[in-house]
Order: sequence, then structure tokens, then C-alpha cells
Amino acid sequence: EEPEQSHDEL
Amino acid sequence: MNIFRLAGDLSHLAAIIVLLLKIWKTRSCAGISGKSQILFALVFTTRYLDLFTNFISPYNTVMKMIYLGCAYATVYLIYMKFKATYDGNHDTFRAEFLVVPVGGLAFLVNHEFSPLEILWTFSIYLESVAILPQLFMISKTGEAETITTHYLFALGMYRALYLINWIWRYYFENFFDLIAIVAGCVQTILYCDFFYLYITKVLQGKKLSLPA
Repeated sequence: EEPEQSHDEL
Repeated sequence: MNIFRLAGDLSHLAAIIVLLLKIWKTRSCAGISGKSQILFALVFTTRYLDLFTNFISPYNTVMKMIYLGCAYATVYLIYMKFKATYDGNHDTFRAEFLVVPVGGLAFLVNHEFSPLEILWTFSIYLESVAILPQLFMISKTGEAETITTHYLFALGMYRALYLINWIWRYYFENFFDLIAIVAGCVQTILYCDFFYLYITKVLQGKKLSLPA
């Protein structure tokens, strides 16, 4: 299962 | 947050501010590609839509707002306030040749087929090539003002530092985002030729000019 992407980077 | 990412973010911020100050102080945007700046404004707009949906940290929110504000201020200065100094004749890269394929790719290769996620992916792909109109303009005129090269160097450093950040995060946080990493590598590679010229010419006190 793929982890959910959080996009915490700029 | 690790030191490489913080340094990368600050380098990115420095690049954006150097460019704004250059235009503001010289009252001129000569040598700057307005198309690259529009693409960067589009990159930030499509990536930071999550400002409305997802809170990460005060640092994250503030930086996003600064990047967005500066990107639009730069576009405003180039196309409105100092329009007379804009070098449109040399800014001839066809931006649609970047935006359309990148849009298609974002539809095909993404983490999740949802509007916000596709726009985020689009912004990542677009950022990796958004500097091309600027590099094309320099190759066309054969030269760049020293301050413009400092801007490009800081922008390239931001990407190189992010690559180190991803290696760090992979080892210590078990985090990796393949889309961001591949696009980041492409983007950094585009700067390599410029890095070479910057180190061999600009840092030796010479103006950046290309052989005819």
C-alpha cells in the first residue's frame, strides 16, 4: 500500500 | 526539518528577493525573462492551494505566502511598472511548449488522481523546467548581468540543497517522494552548465558572456 503524500516541503 | 532543507528554502528566498531588489533598485528588468517569472508564479499558485486545505506549520504557511507574494510582485514589476524596460524581443521561448506537455504528464503520472494532487504534480513538473526561458534568453543575448547570475546561482543552490535533503530524509525519516525527486534531479541538471560558467567566470570577477 502506498503511503499518503503529505507535501510538507515548499 | 533538516539543515539542508532550511538552507535550500533560504537560498530560494534569497534568489527571489535578489531578483525583486535588482529590478526595484535599477528600475529595470532588462535581461530578465518575464516568461520564466510567470511560470514560477503559476508553479507557486498551483502548489500552494493546500494553504486553504491543509495546515502544516507556521513556518510552512508564512514561507508559502512570501513566495507567492514575491512571485506576483515580480511579474507585476516586469509586465506593468517597468514594462518599458522589458526585453520582450529576446524573451522568445515558447512557454506553451513547456506548460502543455507538463500538464499532460501531471495527468498521467501522479500520486493520486484528484484535482489538488494533479495541480501539485503539475507544479512540481513545471518548476523543473520553468527556468528554461531565462536560460534561453541568456544563450540568445550571449550575456547576463552579474546580479542576474547571482539570482540563478541561488536558485540552482536551492535545488541542489533539496537533493541532499531528500537523501537525508530517505536515510533518517524513511521518506521519499519519487515525483519530487525525479523532477528535482532534472531541474538541478539544467543548472549544471550555468554552475560551471558561474564558478569559472563570475566568481573570478568576470562578466558572464558566452562565446559567439
